[in-house]
Amino acid sequence: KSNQGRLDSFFGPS
Amino acid sequence: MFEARLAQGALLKKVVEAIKDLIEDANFDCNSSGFSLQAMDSSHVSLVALSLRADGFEHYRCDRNVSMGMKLASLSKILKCANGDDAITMKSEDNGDTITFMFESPEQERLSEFDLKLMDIDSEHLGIPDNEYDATVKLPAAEFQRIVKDLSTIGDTVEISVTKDAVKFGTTGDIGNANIMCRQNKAADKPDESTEIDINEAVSLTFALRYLNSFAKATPLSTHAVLKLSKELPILVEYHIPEVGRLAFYLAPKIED
Repeated sequence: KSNQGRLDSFFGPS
Repeated sequence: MFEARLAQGALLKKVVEAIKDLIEDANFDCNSSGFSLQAMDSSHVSLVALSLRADGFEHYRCDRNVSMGMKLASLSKILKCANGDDAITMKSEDNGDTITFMFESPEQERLSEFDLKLMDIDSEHLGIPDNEYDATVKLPAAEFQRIVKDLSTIGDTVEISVTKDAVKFGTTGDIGNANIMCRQNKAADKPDESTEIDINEAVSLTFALRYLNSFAKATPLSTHAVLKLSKELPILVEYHIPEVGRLAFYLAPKIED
């Protein structure tokens, strides 16, 4: 089973 | 004040149609270098990044940096009132609470003005590292749109696998499974139909088709879609808008449990 990743966990705040 | 005239107003119409179903409202940031937007969808799974360079406009003036919050559905309603061959001018006073869209027909016999109320939007700006990708695939935008549409009839997710000379899109669903492979094809006589693969390392990642289908609404903006993939990183789907800028989308991958 796979879960949808969230962008926040890849890109930090600028 | 901010004032920008786009001779090809249709570009702006197409941009808004491509993003309005993904994001509800967003801040459009204007500074001396251009007109841009960065916004995530409400579930923080995908991100839209638009940039229209100042020199892509026929006339561009931005005295101070402004951030204009707009509801995309309202913006779309207004831009639908512009004809495809109209020039569109956007105008806003410093600290103004509206933005004016002026539509001019090619012979200038029809001029219309629509004011859109601006809104305050709290937006989170993400820092996107400018990293090198494991694989870059440039394929005709219409082909990419068709692939994600066709695969959606079978499954919810797509596994995109890139090797040296081909890209494979695969899905599985209740009724069966499907695979579409596109080989590298640099047809010099038909540049619009070329498929080009640039690879440092073979890569395979899984994404939700729903979002890729939404990104493909940008198809009318460009001959090609450019997919950039790296192991365990979000995919970047780019549409280059000739001489004006680009519309890019990021989508977080599905992660194995």
